[in-house]
Amino acid sequence: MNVFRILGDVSHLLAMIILLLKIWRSKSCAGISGKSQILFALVFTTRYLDLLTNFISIYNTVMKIIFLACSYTTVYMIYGKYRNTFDSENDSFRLEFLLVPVTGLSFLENYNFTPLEILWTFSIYLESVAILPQLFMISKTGEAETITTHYLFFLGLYRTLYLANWIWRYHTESFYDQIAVVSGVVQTIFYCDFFYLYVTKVLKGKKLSLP
Amino acid sequence: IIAKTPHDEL
Repeated sequence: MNVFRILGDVSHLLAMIILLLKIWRSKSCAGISGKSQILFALVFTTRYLDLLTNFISIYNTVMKIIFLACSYTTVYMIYGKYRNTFDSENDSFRLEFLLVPVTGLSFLENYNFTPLEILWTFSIYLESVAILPQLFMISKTGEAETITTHYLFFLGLYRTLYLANWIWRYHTESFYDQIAVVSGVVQTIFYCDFFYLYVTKVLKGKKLSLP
Repeated sequence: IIAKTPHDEL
């Protein structure tokens, strides 16, 4: 456990809490992609099945349970409690375009051809593209609420810190997880354009709107 | 140098 990993996990948690707070306080999930949130719930579910088979640490177990709980609460807020505020019209990304290639790839490129390992691989590949419906929605409507951009910022920060974590682990423990690293790099690249807009607009007090 | 299983990251 190193400082990049801890800060990465905290950023990830903070992102999910920011999103829940936004929905809870405004009683609205306008501008949030329900499809991205379903994908994240699927990511955590397929990755954390090892809660039942392996014990890593108290930290690991507790964080996994919190992530699952936050993720399912968010999905419930969007499709249950506040579904009348959900903008399904603009959440029109076709999920099969992500799910079909990700499923295929997880069968082809994995560490072990076992059900749990294939599901873990699926979750890693899926996480790298799960934010695309949200980014697609923002590009379609041309704007995002400032609080939504804070959510995306912390999600992107988490990815960037995990890259630093892997570089650190590579040098200190000779740890190298090729599947996670390649997917992590891909995932981080998706945030670059957003980071640019966040720094040049949101941090200067302007709303994120696309020309 | 390869990843260890079980996976220890979140």
